[in-house]
Amino acid sequence: TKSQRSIDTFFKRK
Amino acid sequence: MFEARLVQGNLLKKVLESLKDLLTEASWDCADTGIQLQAMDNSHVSLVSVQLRADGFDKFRCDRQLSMGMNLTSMSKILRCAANDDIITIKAQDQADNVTFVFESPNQEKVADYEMKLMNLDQEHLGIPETDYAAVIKLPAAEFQRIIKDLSQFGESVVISCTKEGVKFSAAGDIGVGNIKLAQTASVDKEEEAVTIEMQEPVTLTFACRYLNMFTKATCLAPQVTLSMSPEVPLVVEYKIGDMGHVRYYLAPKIED
Repeated sequence: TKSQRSIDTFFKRK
Repeated sequence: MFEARLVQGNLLKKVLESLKDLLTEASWDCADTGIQLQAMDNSHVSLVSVQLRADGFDKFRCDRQLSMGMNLTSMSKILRCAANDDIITIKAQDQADNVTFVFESPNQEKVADYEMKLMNLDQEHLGIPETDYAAVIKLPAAEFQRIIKDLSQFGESVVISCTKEGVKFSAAGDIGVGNIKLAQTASVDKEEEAVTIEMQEPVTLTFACRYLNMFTKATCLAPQVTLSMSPEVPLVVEYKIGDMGHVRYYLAPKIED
């Protein structure tokens, strides 16, 4: 099954 | 003080319609270059980035950088009080704790002003890396909205697969499987109806329909939508705001466990 990733695992906090 | 006047006020009305289902509150960051907004939805699965350039306004004054935290549901209610052909002006004093929206009818016979309290939102911003996408698909916005609406009935995820033949949208669930294939249009009389694909390499990714459906609320903004994809990175769904900016939605993919 595919699990939903979070957007903040791709874009780093500034 | 801050003051921005937009004769084509309905653009701002449509921007709020594009955001209000996804975000409950966000900060509008104002500078002399224009107005920007960046926020994640509450589940941190998607990110929205809005840009409205200063030169797109008929009058734009921003003496000091200003960040206005707003409840977007309230802002949307206020903007619904503006007529489609109203001129909209946003005003705020520096260090203000409220913002004023002024709606003027084209013949200046009716002027309405609404004052809304601002919120203190300590929203951190995310860095979005410049990406050279494997595939960039441009298609009619209404077409994309229809595809997502139709396939959402079949499952909670849509697989978007881009090859040199074209782009395929698929969904599967209890009632069955749906596939929609779009080929690049050869020649169209109207640019806005074209489907164009720029592909460096084939790419296939899976996304949640729930967010794609919310993104297509921006269909009212622009005749076309651009989808940018690369393996294992968020999808970008972009709608232009006239010639003054854009609404960009970023959606994290669903990845094999």
